[in-house]
Amino acid sequence: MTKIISIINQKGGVGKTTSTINLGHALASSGQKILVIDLDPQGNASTGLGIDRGKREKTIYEFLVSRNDDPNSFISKTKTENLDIICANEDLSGFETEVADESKRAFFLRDVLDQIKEKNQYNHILIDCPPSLSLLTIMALVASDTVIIPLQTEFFALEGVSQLIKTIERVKENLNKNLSIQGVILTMYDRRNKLSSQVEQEARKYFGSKVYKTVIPRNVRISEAPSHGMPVIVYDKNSSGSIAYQELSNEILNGSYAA
Amino acid sequence: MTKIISIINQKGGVGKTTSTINLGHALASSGQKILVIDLDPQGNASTGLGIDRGKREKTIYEFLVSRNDDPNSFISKTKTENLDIICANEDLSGFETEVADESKRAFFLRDVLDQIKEKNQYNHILIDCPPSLSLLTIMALVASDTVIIPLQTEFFALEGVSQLIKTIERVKENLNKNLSIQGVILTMYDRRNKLSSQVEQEARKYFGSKVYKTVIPRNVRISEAPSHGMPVIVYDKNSSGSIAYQELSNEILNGSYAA
Ligand SMILES: Nc1ncnc2c1ncn2[C@@H]1O[C@H](COP(=O)(O)OP(=O)(O)OP(=O)(O)O)[C@@H](O)[C@H]1O
Ligand SMILES: Nc1ncnc2c1ncn2[C@@H]1O[C@H](COP(=O)(O)OP(=O)(O)OP(=O)(O)O)[C@@H](O)[C@H]1O
Ligand SMILES: [Mg+2]
Ligand SMILES: [Mg+2]
Repeated sequence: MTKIISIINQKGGVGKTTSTINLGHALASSGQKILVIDLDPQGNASTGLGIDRGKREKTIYEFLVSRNDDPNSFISKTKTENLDIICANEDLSGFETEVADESKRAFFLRDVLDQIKEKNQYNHILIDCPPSLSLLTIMALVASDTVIIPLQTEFFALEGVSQLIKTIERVKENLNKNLSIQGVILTMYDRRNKLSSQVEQEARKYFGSKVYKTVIPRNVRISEAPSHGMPVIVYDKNSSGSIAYQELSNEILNGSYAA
Repeated sequence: MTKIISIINQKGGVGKTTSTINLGHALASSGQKILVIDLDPQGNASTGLGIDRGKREKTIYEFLVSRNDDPNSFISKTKTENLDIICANEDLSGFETEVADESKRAFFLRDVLDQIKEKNQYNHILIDCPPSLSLLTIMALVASDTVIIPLQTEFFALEGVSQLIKTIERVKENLNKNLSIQGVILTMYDRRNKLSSQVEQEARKYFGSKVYKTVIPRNVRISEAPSHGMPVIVYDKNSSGSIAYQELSNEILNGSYAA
């Protein structure tokens, strides 16, 4: 049974794309079949998984607009076995305005992903969301079974959490009653900075056991990896960032059977 | 003559809010009268300038919706002399959908800020934009004389630059022919990370002399300051972050007379 997970937080730069790429790679390396959906017009997830800008002909934008073509024609292989992607590019930035009049627009992504879900080719589909709570993110929530929230351990990142939860609740009530929060990842954790442990305490108070035990440290190798078009686990397997994402993947796999 | 500047970059977490708050404070400390417009539904600029969530009755959202009330009723004082703000809260996140049918919506912010510009109470108005290129950001570009682009010295941050420039050009051609790029701020610069100097080289190649000489270092005191509701210059005046924003303010003031 394919599970669809949105990686979401409207606060910018908190590690959504980094978590999608590296969690995707770690899950795929343990034998899971993974499909990443790049739903951000910036196309960072596509770049971080090594898909050249010039090679993104059939992207998620074309899939959402056509909605009837063969889903496999939109899927690209990455250099990681068991990890595929549907890319994004700038075309996606016009989508929200283009479909503003369509009453069923919130369901467009669910409808196209249902075609893939039925084939049961993947264990997980991970959707990398843009930093906003507008239509693209709402579409991802409508299409998802669960969400994972990367939470940067900095002060501004805590501010937006209540708005994010309200939006998830609203989608759950009106558009997708099965939606739930699978987990919260603490990212860019810096042991030398007392702010990190303060944010961690707040997060564990607010979300309880939904906060993963594995914490992702701030690690410069993580920010270097995308310029080589590869996940940090490939770029520098023994870095603290790689080890953390592999541990997180194990925690999620063990948890998801229990869930 | 009041100059209106948008602080803009659709890439998330690059230092837009941090630059608005700290540049605003530094300019105000040198005698300039500054008005900050918080145009992000997250309301981080309002929080970083010490305005409690519970004290944001008349925000930019109400101003944009009413468009006729006395502009001064929307302006709040901050703890910094010469630095005022029009706050934001979550209400703003519904605005784009609410006005989707209004043909003149791109001009709403320009129209309300014109009322303030005419009174000539301020030397600069700084608009803190959300991490997207949707209506709120387009409105800011239409209302602005110039833009300042915070550019995080990391790989993903370079990716979105061409899309940002295209959007600025499009607004300049169709909606605001006076719009220009005033400058680019290199943020979160880490001398130990070769990526920072690589991004700096790329940025200076792309933008030439528009890249400010002053570079903002990664400095933990900058990320601690917002939890105390104050600019880093107030929180820790001798930190590397404070010194950099004061130098940047001097560079901008000296440059703007020359411009
Ligand atoms: N744990 C980490 N340590 C160091 N750098 C990190 C870490 N996680 C992410 N980064 C870097 O921080 C920046 C922001 O991360 P990323 O782009 O993944 O965030 P995002 O939430 O997807 O951003 P956006 O809101 O723009 O989509 C990137 O340059 C990334 O390489
Ligand atoms: N030079 C710096 N050194 C260290 N931390 C910084 C620096 N500049 C910003 N930060 C921190 O990085 C995070 C992102 O910065 P900020 O919120 O200003 O970016 P933004 O572009 O406004 O984000 P968004 O896209 O969500 O609006 C914040 O937690 C902030 O405190
Ligand atoms: Mg991203
Ligand atoms: Mg901001």
